[in-house]
Amino acid sequence: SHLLLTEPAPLAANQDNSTNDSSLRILLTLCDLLNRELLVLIGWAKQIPGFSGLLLVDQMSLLQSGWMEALLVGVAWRSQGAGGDELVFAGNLRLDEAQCRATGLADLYEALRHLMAKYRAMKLSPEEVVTLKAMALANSDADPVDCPDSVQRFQDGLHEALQDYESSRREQRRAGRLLMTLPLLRQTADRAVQAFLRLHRHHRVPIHKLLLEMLDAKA
Amino acid sequence: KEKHKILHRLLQNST
Repeated sequence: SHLLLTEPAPLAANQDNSTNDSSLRILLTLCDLLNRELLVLIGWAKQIPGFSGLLLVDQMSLLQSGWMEALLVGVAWRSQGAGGDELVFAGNLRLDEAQCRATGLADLYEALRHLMAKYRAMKLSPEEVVTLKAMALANSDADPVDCPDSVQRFQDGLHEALQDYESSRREQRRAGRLLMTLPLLRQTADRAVQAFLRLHRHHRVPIHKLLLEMLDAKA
Repeated sequence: KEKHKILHRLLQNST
């Protein structure tokens, strides 16, 4: 219930008008949105029980490793409700397959659709979504971690919350099933990071400082 | 750490 309360309201995209190139306009709009989402994500992380008690260096490591996974849980969740084949980055930024292909995000599109299909089939509840998001951060396998015991306790707290929740619904197998979706989430996030790095390095798409710093940490 | 100065600063802010 704490995670449900601290879940930030979805952001809206600010449409970029700086260029006539419609693909570039979409990318600039998307990168601006992601940059602002990152800011919100960092504020959100501090409110997850146990996170602020970690060493500052470990907080940084977890965020640097797990930020894209946490953001993609949100995208996949928002896209569930939308029928059709769109990725819902924001209520006013929905990209279909053709748009993703035109903007160099075909690979990301395919990976995210795969993840979404998995989540959709599982019919995730809001409680599960917010816990999965926090677990993606806690379980990001940051290396090195200065205080592994504290990180372990942080993970245990979230795991226990998930198990308690599923027990209350008499869904004994559900926690394990959710944990088994984490590898696909990791894989999808890696592809997303590669896609944005490629756009920046090879196609010179300008990227805001915070987003670039977080992408570079994963490069 | 110099490379990750924005994240560092954001985490240090209390709010």
